[in-house]
Amino acid sequence: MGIVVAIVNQKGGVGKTTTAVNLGAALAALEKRTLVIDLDPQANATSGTGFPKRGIPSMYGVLVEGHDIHTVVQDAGLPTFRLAPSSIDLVGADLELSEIDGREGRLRVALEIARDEYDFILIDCPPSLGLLTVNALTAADVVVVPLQAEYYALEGVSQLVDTVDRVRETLNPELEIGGIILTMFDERVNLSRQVADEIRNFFAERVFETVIPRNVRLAEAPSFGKPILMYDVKSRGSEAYIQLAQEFTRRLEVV
Amino acid sequence: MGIVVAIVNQKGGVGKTTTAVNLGAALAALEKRTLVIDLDPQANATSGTGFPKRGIPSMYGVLVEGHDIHTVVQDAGLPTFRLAPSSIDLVGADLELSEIDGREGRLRVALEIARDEYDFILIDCPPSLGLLTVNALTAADVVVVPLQAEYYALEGVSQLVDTVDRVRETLNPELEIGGIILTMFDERVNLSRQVADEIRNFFAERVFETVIPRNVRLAEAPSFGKPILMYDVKSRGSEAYIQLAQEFTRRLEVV
Ligand SMILES: Nc1ncnc2c1ncn2[C@@H]1O[C@H](COP(=O)(O)OP(=O)(O)OP(=O)(O)O)[C@@H](O)[C@H]1O
Ligand SMILES: Nc1ncnc2c1ncn2[C@@H]1O[C@H](COP(=O)(O)OP(=O)(O)OP(=O)(O)O)[C@@H](O)[C@H]1O
Ligand SMILES: [Mg+2]
Ligand SMILES: [Mg+2]
Repeated sequence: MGIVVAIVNQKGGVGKTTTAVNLGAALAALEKRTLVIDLDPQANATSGTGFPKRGIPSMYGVLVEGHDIHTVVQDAGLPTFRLAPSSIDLVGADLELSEIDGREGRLRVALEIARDEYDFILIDCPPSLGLLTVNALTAADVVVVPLQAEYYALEGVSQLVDTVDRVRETLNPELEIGGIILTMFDERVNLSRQVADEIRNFFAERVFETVIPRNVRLAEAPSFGKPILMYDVKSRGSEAYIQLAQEFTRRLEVV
Repeated sequence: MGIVVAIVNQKGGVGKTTTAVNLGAALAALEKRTLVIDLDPQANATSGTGFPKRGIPSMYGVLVEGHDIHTVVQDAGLPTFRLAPSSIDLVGADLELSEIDGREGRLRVALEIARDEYDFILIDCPPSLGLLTVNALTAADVVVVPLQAEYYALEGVSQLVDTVDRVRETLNPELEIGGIILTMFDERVNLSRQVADEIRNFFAERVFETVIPRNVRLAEAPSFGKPILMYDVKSRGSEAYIQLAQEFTRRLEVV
């Protein structure tokens, strides 16, 4: 039975997509059957794994028109790595979904026929707490929060935790916080260390031990449409996501 | 007659708020009467200028309940610098606004009684192309696009330009692109230089000459609730935003 993980943070630019794509690829390298679902109209996870943002079946069809999710899933370059692409059409999904009954549960229903085929299903969310993110939270078993060690990102965490609590009370009683991942961490920068300390004080063992360093190779890889593992496996960024994948399976996989 | 500037980019974390707050303060330091409007439910521009995200009148009242904008404007630390705060309530605004007639024009109508009191009105937008951003685009004379010199941010620009074109055709015929500001630029990083070259090739003179360097003092200042000018005026970040303000008045102020 696959574990569904929503990768969420309404703060923009904190490494949600970079985590979805690279944690996904690293889990697949550990021979876990992994599906990344791109639920962001920007479709960055889609282009970051080499797929176009137009012209192929996408999650828009699944969410808004009720298509079978199997009709959109693509092979993403490793034997057990797959992607369900986004498209520009999703820009209007928030408004279009708001008029449909059971609008928060569309993704959960769509995943019922696919969950058993994967060990991990990672959902990349847009930087907002709108209906697309709420769909991900309603479908998920756990929430993972990438967090840049900076002030504005720190500020937003309490609003995110409130939203998770609200979804747990009204839409998905099983939902829990799987962990916080510190991203773009630069140990030479005081601010990074100070914010990291504050996060660890507050969230304690819910913070993943693996910290993702700032590493330019992670920012270069998407322009080649490849996860870091396939672009530069020896880079610090790649090593960090492989280490994170190992910690991830230890913490989240209930045998 | 004040110039209304929407600071927009649906890509997250590219420096929209940092630009709104610091360009705003620098314009005020040049003795321009400046209002920053925080239209992002994250309320980062609000806390970045030292105001709380709850408990004070906010743009939620203005947009959703039709309050007079003068009832929310606060003094922001320099003689001609003011802020119209956001609040957490704005999270629901996209859905609440969608049920109101004339939903795209709420901000434009609200600003009619205040435009003449300012030389520049800067609107900080959330990382999305939803109703809050469309309200800003409908109220604005020009759009300014902060852009991080990285691949995912570069990819999103064409979607943004399409949205601006659509708003110009249906809601705001005067709207034009005022310029693109390169942010978090690191001249030592190849990727930064490559993306900057691509942006200049495509947008030519619409790219501001002033480039904002990556400077950790810009990321530290918000934790003190101060624009960089008031936190560390000698920093490279502060100098860059003062230079940008000078270029801004040259390019946008029609005398
Ligand atoms: N550890 C890292 N080191 C260096 N660059 C990184 C790292 N992680 C992400 N980046 C880069 O930082 C930018 C922001 O990351 P990313 O797009 O993954 O964040 P996001 O949270 O998905 O953004 P959005 O809120 O727009 O969806 C991207 O250009 C990405 O390539
Ligand atoms: N030139 C810079 N140098 C260093 N850090 C910067 C710079 N500009 C912004 N930052 C930091 O980078 C992060 C992202 O910037 P900011 O929050 O302004 O972007 P944004 O586009 O407003 O994000 P969002 O999409 O969430 O609204 C913040 O932590 C900010 O302090
Ligand atoms: Mg993303
Ligand atoms: Mg912002």
